Amino acid sequence: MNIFRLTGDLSHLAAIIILLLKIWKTRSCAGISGKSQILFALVFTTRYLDLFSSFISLYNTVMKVIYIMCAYATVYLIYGKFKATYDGNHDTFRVEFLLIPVVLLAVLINHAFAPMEILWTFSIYLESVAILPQLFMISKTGEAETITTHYLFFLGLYRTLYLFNWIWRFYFEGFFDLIAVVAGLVQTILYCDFFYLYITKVLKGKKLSLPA
Amino acid sequence: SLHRAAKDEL
Repeated sequence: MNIFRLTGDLSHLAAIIILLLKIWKTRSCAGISGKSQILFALVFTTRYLDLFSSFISLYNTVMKVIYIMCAYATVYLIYGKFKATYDGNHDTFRVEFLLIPVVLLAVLINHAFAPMEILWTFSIYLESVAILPQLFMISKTGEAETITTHYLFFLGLYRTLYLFNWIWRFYFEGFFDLIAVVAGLVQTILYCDFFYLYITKVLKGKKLSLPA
Repeated sequence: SLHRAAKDEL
C-alpha cells in the first residue's frame, strides 16, 4: 500500500458516497446516468468475485463489500425507489457499443485464459469506459448539478491517483501490469475535458454548463 | 520481475 493508492481508494469511496447521498437526500436522480451506475455495479461484481475465495487484507475485503453494496444501492435508488426522477430521455448511450468491444478485448488480450482472469480483465476494461454514458448524458442535457460534478471529480481523481500508484509500484516494487495501466490511462484521459471544465468553472463558483 | 500488480488492488 502507498499514499497514492490509499488516497485513490478514499477518493473513489468519497465519489460513491457523494452520489448515494445526493440521490438519497434530494430524493432525486436527475442528471444521473443509470446506465453508468449499472456498468459500475457490473465492474465491481466481475472484479470482486474473489471476495470469498482469496483473503488479501481486512481493508481489501471491507472496501470491496462497501463498493458492491453502494453500487447496487445506487442502482436500486435510480431504477427502483426514485425511478420517477430518472431522466431516461437523456440517458440514451448505447451501452452495447461498450460491452461488446470490452468482452472481445477481454477474451483476446488478457494475462491468462482462465475464467477469473477473463472476468477481472473484463472489469478493468469496462471500468475505463463505464463513465461514458454519464458524460454523454451531461453533454445532452448541457449541464450538471454541482454535486454531480464533485462526484465526477473524485471518481476521475481516483484512477489518476492509481496511475501514480502504478509508477510508485513499478519503481519501488518492480511490479507492473500493462492491462491495468493502459485501461487506467484511457479512463483518466476520458475525464480530461471534464477536469478542465470543473477547475475553470465549478471551482470558481460557476455552474457546469456545455458548450464551454 | 514485471508481473501482476493489480490483484491486491481494489
